[in-house]
Amino acid sequence: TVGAVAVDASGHVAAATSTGGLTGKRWGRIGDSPVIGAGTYADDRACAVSATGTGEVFIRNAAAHEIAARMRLLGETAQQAVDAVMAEVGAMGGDGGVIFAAHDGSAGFAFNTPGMFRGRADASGLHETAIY
Amino acid sequence: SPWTLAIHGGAGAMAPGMFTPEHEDACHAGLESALAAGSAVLADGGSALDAVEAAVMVLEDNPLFNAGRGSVFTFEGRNEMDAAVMDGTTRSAGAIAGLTNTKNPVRAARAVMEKSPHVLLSHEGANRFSSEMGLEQADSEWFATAERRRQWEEFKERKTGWFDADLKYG
Repeated sequence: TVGAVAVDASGHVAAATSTGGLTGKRWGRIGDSPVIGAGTYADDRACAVSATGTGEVFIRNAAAHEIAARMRLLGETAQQAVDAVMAEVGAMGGDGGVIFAAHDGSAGFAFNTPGMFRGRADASGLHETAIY
Repeated sequence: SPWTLAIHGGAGAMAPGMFTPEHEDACHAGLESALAAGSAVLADGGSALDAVEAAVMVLEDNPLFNAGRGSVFTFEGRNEMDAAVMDGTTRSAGAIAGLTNTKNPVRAARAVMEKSPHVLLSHEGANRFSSEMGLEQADSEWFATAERRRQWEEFKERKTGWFDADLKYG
């Protein structure tokens, strides 16, 4: 699975996710990536999220929407919200990670696996990639 | 406000030392290219939606990542791809699932958002919609890399059951 989230110069957020799914998937199995609110979500009032990992748990958790809702309703920062939702995903036996770009211009990630291919860039010149 | 972009290429059990230095470098290069594509759109004043689409298309074309070219194989040995986009300005969204021949699935997801009254289309109908929208199509061979076929063969060898939460691939 691959994904991208962004905040543009006008302060609008957007998310995109794309995946081949799981090796050996059967019966037309679909994970969280194309399920809006599970693996992909964007709301200018909060953040944009793209997720990767155990799709079934991200769906049951409505993880991407939950992150945005926690920001809107509880006033959490994006990092607080993604950390809380990833803790819940882990507690439900799911693994993987999320990236976010928030309406305040922050961007980041949270994951509970040994690695996640990821990168970040912004108008100030930040430009980094990481795997572990 | 200043623009920001974040990307991912999937999470998993990769641990330091698991990849050859060459493979690691290639993954970093792939992430760099995606960051560069999305950043160029944003630095030019473009929209967040155009930026995330541009970044994801670069990763879809890179066989190292599990999307588009380099997608993992289904039980039946096919490549069935899923994608979604969402615009935070209006909370309009588009998603597509079970796509088999659209070169860049993220573009099909965006077409669902912008050219249909729907949010999610899947399988045969999704393939037909993508063709009708004139999106670039690709033969199955484009998506099916040797490495993913090897992983599928390995998967088939393992008789531990049809679903293994410890699947190493995708």
